[in-house]
Amino acid sequence: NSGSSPAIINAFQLIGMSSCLDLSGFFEK
Amino acid sequence: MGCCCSKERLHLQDPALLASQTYFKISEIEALHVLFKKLSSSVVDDGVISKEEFQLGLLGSSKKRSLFTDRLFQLFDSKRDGVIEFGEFIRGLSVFHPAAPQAQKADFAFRLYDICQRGFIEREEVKEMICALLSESDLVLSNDIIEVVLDKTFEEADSKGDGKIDPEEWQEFVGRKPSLLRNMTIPYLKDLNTQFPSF
Repeated sequence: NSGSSPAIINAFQLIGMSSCLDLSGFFEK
Repeated sequence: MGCCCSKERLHLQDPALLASQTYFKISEIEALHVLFKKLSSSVVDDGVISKEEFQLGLLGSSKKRSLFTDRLFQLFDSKRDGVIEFGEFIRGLSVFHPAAPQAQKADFAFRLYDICQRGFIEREEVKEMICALLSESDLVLSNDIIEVVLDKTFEEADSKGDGKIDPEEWQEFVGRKPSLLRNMTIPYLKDLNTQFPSF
């Protein structure tokens, strides 16, 4: 959240957080 | 009458042939057939997985619309006929097997994120996916922050500096950051028979 932080999250890390991309859902009832 | 015996479509794919094309053993393919049957009959018992059934199996609701599940469905549906047959399901899941090579996972992820299917991942596509993620979660990011994230990402990934990420740049990028492929592996697929004896 701190704008001056050098460790900016990568866009694909962010996208990868989507539960809609987690195919484990098929195995979790 | 005049039907092509839709339920037989389940049996057209020889498990031994599928095993030779994927990272699954024959017994695991048989186990996955149980899951396939469950998914493919959840709305209409026709032996194929519709987009609605795919979303229902993944998200627990067929009403939610998701850019990501739409893209996953399109990639599994390799024949592009609007449904996923058993062979397509197994070949698609195989990419997510822990034993599948990183290059194969990276290729699948590239096609997943190339939402306009132009052979590149473009900045606008990445922004659209970030917005899709934000709309499905409680995360809030200002447009300025999103632009900073995009700048930083393209600085790192777009080594040719032409504003888009090509397949070669993508392979290099994920080679340096393999954690970006984390969601391309389903741990459950390892030792399926012991983890899911009921399948």
